[in-house]
Amino acid sequence: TNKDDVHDEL
Amino acid sequence: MNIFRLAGDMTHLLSILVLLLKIYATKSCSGVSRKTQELYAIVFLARYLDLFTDFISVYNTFMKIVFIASSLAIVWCIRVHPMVKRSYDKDLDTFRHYLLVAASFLLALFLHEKFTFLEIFWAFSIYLEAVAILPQLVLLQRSGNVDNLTGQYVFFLGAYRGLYILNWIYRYLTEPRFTRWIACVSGVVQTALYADFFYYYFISWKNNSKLKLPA
Repeated sequence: TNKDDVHDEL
Repeated sequence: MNIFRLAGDMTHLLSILVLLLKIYATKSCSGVSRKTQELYAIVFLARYLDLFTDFISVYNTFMKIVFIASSLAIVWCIRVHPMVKRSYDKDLDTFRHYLLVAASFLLALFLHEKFTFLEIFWAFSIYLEAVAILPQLVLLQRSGNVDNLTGQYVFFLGAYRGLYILNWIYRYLTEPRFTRWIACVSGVVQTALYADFFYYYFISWKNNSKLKLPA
């Protein structure tokens, strides 16, 4: 995943 | 994944377990806002639409399913379970939550990362989550007395938000390109809403007395 992505957060 | 994020997810999970325990053990949802629980169900359903399009990790997928299932289960208990339903006091839970849904959706139409179906629903869920606790806080303030489990539920939920802010600070410092304003600004607003509750929670904890919110 992208390092700057918050979409991996819940 | 850093320690703050993991601790945040765990306190979030713990808050849901506490709430389920309260409903299961007492067969009552007194002090619990059905409207807040319905808003959370909408939040998770709107945000995790990417379950079908993106795979991040087993942990991520598992937690998403847990959050969707548990929020729907809580709403089901309050709306359908005969004993729990009886304990729901709709006269205390009068917050006009549909206004929050409408305002959040409108905001998401204007403020989003990309103009796509998933991104608009993602932004909508972020805005709605920021304010979803309001009916619960208003209900607690109205009823004055807060039972232990309901108090702990809100406490863990607030702790989860606080830990997510630490997670963003950590990510901002360690990941050079970490700038996601929608999530971070909404998250700070959301956490600020707990300030008042936390203040009284700590006072009651310090004095070893029952949690009471001023009217």
